[in-house]
Amino acid sequence: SCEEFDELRQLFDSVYDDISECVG
Amino acid sequence: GPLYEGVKLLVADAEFQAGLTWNETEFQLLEAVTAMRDTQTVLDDYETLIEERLNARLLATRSKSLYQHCYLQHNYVIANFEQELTFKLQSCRAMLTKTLAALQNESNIELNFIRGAAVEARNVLNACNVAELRGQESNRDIAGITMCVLSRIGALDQRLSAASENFLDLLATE
Repeated sequence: SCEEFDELRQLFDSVYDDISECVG
Repeated sequence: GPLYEGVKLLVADAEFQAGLTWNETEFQLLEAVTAMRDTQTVLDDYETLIEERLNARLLATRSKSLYQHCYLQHNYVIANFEQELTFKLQSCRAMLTKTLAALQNESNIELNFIRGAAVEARNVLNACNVAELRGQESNRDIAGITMCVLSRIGALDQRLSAASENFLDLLATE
């Protein structure tokens, strides 16, 4: 289950990277 | 005589090897426990980050801020997995806690044996009356004492190898 969490975390991070970029 | 010196050397070597095995086992245990505790810290930090991100998203979308559109374009994706992410984080944390307990509890028998093996090896000197080999004993006594030492040290070596192997297996499994 830690591997599943890690996979999802990477997706979540990438979405928030996009948001951070947009917010500036 | 030489037999007395030889037997003492045999016991000393068993004691030394048992000490080395314990050092290595303790090192492996500490490494595993430290890695798991570090992961727990990462999870705690990440849980805080999830909350901060979600609060910022709610604030931006509810207050119709300038950045609302930045969140809205990802709204569907985030809504889809934010609950799952928290659920998986909690599952991972529960598994770590369980594994740590298992590692420290289930391996106690093995660990306690490995920890005490050096002392047990040394105790063979007394248990088999090795000091008597220094005096003028009969052949029968000499054979008995030597057999006593060999059988005890042999058994100790076997149990030590098995305990060490079991413990390493447990580490690998967990």
